[in-house]
Amino acid sequence: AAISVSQASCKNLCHRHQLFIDFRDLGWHKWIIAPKGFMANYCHGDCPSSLTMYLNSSNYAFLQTLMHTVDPAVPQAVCVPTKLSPISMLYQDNNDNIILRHYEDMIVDECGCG
Amino acid sequence: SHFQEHGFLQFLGLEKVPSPDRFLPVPRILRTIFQDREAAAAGGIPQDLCYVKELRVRGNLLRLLPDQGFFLNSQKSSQDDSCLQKFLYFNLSDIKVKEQLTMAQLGLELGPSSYYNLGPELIVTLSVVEPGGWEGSDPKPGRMLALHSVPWPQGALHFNLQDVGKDWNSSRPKNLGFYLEILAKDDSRYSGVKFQLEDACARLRHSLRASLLVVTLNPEQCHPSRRRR
Repeated sequence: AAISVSQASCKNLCHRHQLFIDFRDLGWHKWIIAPKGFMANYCHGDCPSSLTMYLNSSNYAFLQTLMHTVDPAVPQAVCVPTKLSPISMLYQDNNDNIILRHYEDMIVDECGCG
Repeated sequence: SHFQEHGFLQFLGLEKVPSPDRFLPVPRILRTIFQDREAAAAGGIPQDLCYVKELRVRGNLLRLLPDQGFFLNSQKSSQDDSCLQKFLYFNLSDIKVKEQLTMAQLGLELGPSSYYNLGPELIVTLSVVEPGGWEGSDPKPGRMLALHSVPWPQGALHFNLQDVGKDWNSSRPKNLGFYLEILAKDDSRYSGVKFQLEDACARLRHSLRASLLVVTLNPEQCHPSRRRR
């Protein structure tokens, strides 16, 4: 069934936004050799009760939303990452060791209500 | 903000923010692995983060440790054919107890390859120095690990130290020491031109760089590989 939501409110719904993390902004360029930065992204937006089941939500989020309608003291589901991926980092430590390491959960690939 | 940064760095496995004086050159193998993984991630290709396919070993952390050793017998007699003797020392204290060493490879950079630098053939001998065998006295060579005959100049030499890896996993020493000796093989082409040999050895002493590449695996982050049926 079609969902009647205006274009304006669609923009406010939970979805992924671009966020480039530049290591220079954090001062980390002094020890990270590569990469210089990466597209980490972030999740932001509303998770209205009426649309929870359409916004890549977990079963738990759906139930939490139902509970919120029954008892407003239960918080509404929020927009969170639902799929993350790793990056590799090449850096130099204080002992002049050069280290190549993977770091899990550094890039937001997908968002949903949870 | 500083408190949060500290917490995040601990999550990354770092005690504090590194502040190296200068960046050291990154060896090609590490750059290649990094670039391959970056390309795979960009292409959405699934990766096994606990296997280093370029080195064909399991592991999720690669470290290149610089040599912190020193040259030996700098006042040696000019009669022998010994080009140089060096004690190679690597500090392994940053490797956490949880980590299992899956590969150790010693790299020796003998200097740039050049037609004009052609010189005598070299005999490179690498021996173990037992832990503690360098405290208070000059390190002495122990069990020989490798003996290589190499034409001059050779660029980089690599020694796979599988036994060292096995020993390390059982005894967990905080450091490793090796005795490196390079001999210039006597060659009739160089008879009477001893000064050229000495020049070649002096150049080698200047250009020699040693490093230890270690790959470790943290079992908490990597599940055992599936056994083949």
